[in-house]
Amino acid sequence: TTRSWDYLGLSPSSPTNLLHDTNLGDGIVIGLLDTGIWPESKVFNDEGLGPIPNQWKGQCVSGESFNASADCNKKLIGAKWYIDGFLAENKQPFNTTDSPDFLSPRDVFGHGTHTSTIAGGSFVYNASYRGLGLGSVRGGAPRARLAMYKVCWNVPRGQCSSADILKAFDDAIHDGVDVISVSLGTQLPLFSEVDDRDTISIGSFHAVAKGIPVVCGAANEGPSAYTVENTAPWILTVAATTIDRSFPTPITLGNNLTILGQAIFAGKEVGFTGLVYPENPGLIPSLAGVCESLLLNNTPVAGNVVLCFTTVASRTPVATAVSSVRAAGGVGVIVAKSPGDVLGPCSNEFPCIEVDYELGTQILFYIRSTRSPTVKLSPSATLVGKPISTKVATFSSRGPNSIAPAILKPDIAAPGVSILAGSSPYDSFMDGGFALHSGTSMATPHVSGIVALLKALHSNWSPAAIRSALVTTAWKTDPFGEPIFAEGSPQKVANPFDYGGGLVNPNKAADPGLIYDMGTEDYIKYLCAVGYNTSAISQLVGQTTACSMVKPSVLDVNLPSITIPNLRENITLTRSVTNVGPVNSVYKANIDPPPGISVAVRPETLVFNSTIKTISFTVAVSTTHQVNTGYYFGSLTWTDGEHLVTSPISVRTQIIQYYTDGN
Amino acid sequence: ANSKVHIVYMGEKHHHDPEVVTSLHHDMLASVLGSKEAAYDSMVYSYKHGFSGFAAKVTESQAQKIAELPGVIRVMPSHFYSLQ
Repeated sequence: TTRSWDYLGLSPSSPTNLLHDTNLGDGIVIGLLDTGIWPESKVFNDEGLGPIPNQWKGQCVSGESFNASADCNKKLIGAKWYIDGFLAENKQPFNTTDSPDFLSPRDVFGHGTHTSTIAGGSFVYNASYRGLGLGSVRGGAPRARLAMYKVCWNVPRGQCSSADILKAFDDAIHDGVDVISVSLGTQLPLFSEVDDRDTISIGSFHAVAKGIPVVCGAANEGPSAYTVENTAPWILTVAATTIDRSFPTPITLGNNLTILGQAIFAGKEVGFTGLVYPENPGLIPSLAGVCESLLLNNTPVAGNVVLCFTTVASRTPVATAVSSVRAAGGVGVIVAKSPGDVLGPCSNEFPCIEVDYELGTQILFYIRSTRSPTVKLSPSATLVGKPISTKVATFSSRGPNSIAPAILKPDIAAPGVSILAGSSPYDSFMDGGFALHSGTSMATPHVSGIVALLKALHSNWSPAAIRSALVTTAWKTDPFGEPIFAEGSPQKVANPFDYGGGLVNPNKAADPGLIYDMGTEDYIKYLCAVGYNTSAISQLVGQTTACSMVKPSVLDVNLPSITIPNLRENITLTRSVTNVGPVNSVYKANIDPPPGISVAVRPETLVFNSTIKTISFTVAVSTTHQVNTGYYFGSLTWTDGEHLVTSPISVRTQIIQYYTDGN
Repeated sequence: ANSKVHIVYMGEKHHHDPEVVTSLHHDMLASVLGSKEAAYDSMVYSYKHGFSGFAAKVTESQAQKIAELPGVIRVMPSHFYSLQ
């Protein structure tokens, strides 16, 4: 966060912005369902904070190495832990000797401390990871209060029982939190929203019905399509982007060519030494230089730097290669790979530097063309600003939504790559209290922090109104006006399935002009449209409900986006917008239709005054395509000359419906 | 030995007093397990503030019986989420 909030336009040094308009989120309570919290972290200091907000009914609960009266303060006002579901599902006792953890709200992973910092941490100046990313760490709402609901425990990848999660939702709703942040996901394929095992969508439904926005991560299963999780229409689902910061790490070859790789390498420079690429002699068919299965028998590794290649985007091949090379006496690794957007330090300051395939091939050609190739590896530097482009992270899960393709997911994107925030001393990547981590887990609390600010500014806005404000005002470019790319193979310009409405733009979201609002009635319409029976819906919402005789169309759910997954005949859908800007306003429609798609809006002009605050309009959509196509993208923008209220449009023509085209 | 944690989901709660809601949950579970004591032993959580439901360790056949009780929307086995 030493860069991410400035990048999003929420710098405390700016004379005016949402941060100042909301007194830095004072009075708002952010609840997080996560791995707990390290209360001694400087980011949870409560200097200058006033009394605990009146609406707060929660509590801090003591436990192992956690003294509620000493560890909670006016910043960390709630801390509970939930393990009964986890224990009841584990046949063996939870052994905290083998898997260090505390039977208390205290965080071992560092994940919950990290997400809490991003959402609502206090200012801590001169923070860095071993000098990298130096700056001021803070949350999006630095004066908001935090409530940690520890539901995840230290078993591989951090496991969180759905029974515990649901109890945490139950308590958070009771306690009076203003926003709930959930950086958790499950496995694909997904469970449906209300009649199966998707606990997060059930808990979040009841939170949203009571006016509490729920922000969830889209998950880290990208860049494949249909991997987005937490897709219920009442959830605000967040994708992850990079920011305008990188950690270039010079690789100087013996021919004086310097290539800038990427690494979190804060160790000492490795002076000119041998550079090798493992290759098998003769006719041995296996490739020796594959990072995840290096064959070093025929390669002089001791004292040298090893180049390897991998097609795997994750960090696993890097870790495997480092282990092999260290064991063989090597002094560094250069990994040529597709971008994975997950940098991390290698243990004991061992240099492990990533380059892309193109630069890796140049290094390989140098090795093959030189009798005694050499290389120098220099420590990473921090580069911030315009030269660095913004990308949707490789790992960030992508739409379409596999449960309800007409509901655009993810909703929005936010920074989630190499974010510096507070962590636990048990976090092996932590230095001086801070660690750089990546994931939609990190993107999610960025949006939660912004939602906290919006709640402070517009206390009467519904969760749907807040979502609408975020989606319709999001950046389709980076903050400098340059395109946002989506990492993957190959890299492409990002579209709504990568980032929903776009990159979150907090200052614009504060004044969106119009909002696409929704309430429980709209969610009932959605549930009817996607086929849930009336008795289940009635019980879910706590009132007798009957779906209309004519089944409603999911296309008419009042979302701030339009997604048509199966266009064949002409379709007309409806939306309504509510004016939250100047009372007397006139908006005109501006349509950018997807290629080959006709889009017509009626009426084309919306006139608001003191009596007309909400207006419905129709959108007629037809296709000129005569074959089943992929998705094409466009947009509908309402503008009064000052506000731009933009809805992404995604349309797929399906002449043959329910058809898998595998030819 | 075959019991697993199941979540019994009952939707919006119908009583403002959380203790009444929890008491209802115990009664429901007892009606299937045969005694109040067994219900208390089996109960993991009572969801009583934001919505109604409970988590309990029950067998598959007990879960099916609970699913047939009035007011129950769904009984689902608990499962795990992971960090992102």
